[in-house]
Amino acid sequence: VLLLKIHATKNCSGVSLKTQELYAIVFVTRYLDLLFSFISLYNTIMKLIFIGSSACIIWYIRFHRVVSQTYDREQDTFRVIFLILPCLLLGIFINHEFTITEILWTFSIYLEAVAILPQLVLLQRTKNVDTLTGNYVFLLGGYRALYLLNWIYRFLTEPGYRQWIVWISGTIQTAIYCDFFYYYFQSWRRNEKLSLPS
Amino acid sequence: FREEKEKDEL
Repeated sequence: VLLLKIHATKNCSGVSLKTQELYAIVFVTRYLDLLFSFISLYNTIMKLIFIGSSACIIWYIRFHRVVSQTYDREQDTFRVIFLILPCLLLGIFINHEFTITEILWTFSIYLEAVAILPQLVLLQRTKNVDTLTGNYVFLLGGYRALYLLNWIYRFLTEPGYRQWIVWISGTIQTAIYCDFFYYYFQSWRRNEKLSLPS
Repeated sequence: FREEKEKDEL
């Protein structure tokens, strides 16, 4: 959705480069297993799509002659080091196996939970949020919220299926969206442009 | 705590 929007409108105002870069870090550190394990064709293709689309979005915002001019550089000022460092420490201390790939995988789970924060802060600073940008954040949050249902279903149907690190991080991630969801639905109901209160 | 090793979720 976001890539299509940027490609079609040649405009990325209201889009946080910081969040996109955090997602790129999340995907690369999590999908290292592309190199040594195979789950399914669907799984492999989706991993490549996630890595590729975020890399493409970053390229557009940073380097595209027209798109880069529309980037809200002065507004997108979230200090991502305050997210990356704690997640890295958490990944080093709370994991299931003290190996490089496992620590990076766990780090990516923690980082993903908070990766949307720079985008939410930028949305709050944006007066009139572009409909497509609002939809992108809604779909991203909705996608993760559906995982909650997926986990409940798998817990009930697959004996021994449990993964506490993923469950707790995923629940926090979805909780971070709650406020946004509220205002998204309200603007939808009233047929108004989305704007978050500051 | 132990948990499943196969990482089949995205």
